[in-house]
Amino acid sequence: MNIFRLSGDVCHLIAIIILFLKIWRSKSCAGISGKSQVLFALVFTTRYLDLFTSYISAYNTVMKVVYLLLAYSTVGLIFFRFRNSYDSESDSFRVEFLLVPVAGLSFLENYAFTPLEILWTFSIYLESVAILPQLFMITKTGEAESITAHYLLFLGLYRALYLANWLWRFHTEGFYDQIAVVSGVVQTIFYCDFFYLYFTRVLRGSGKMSLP
Amino acid sequence: GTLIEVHDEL
Repeated sequence: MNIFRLSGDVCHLIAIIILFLKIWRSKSCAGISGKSQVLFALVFTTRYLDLFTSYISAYNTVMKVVYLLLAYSTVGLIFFRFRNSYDSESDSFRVEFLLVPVAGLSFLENYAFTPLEILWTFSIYLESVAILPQLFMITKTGEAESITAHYLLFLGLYRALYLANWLWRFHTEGFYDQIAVVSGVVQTIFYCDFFYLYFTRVLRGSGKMSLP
Repeated sequence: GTLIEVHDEL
């Protein structure tokens, strides 16, 4: 554990909590891609199956359980409790275009051809693209509420801090997880355009992030 | 071979 990894995990947690509280307090999931949230729930589910097979630390177990609970609670708010506010028309990204290649790639490029490893690899690849339905929705509607933008900012910070974590671990331990690093770089690149918009529009601007 | 024995990251 190093400071980059810890702050990355905390940013990830803050992002998930921001989104959950935004929906809970406003009783609305307007502007939120339910598809991205289902993909994230699927990411956590397929990655954290090792909860049943290997114990790493209390921190590791607690964080995994919290991420899972929050992910499923958020999906529950969007598709059940506040489903009337769900904008399915704008959430029109075709997730099969992500799921099929990601599933195929996880069978081809993994560390070991075992069910748990393939599912872990699937979760890593899927996480790198799971935000695309949300970014697509923002592009389609042309704007995002600032709170949604804060959510995306923390999610992007989490990725960027994990890159720093991997550089640090490579430097200090010689640790190098190729699948996670390559996917993590791809994932972070998706946020770069958003980071630019966030700093030029949300921080200077009027509460909403409009796209050009 | 398997490079990563245990996935300790979240």
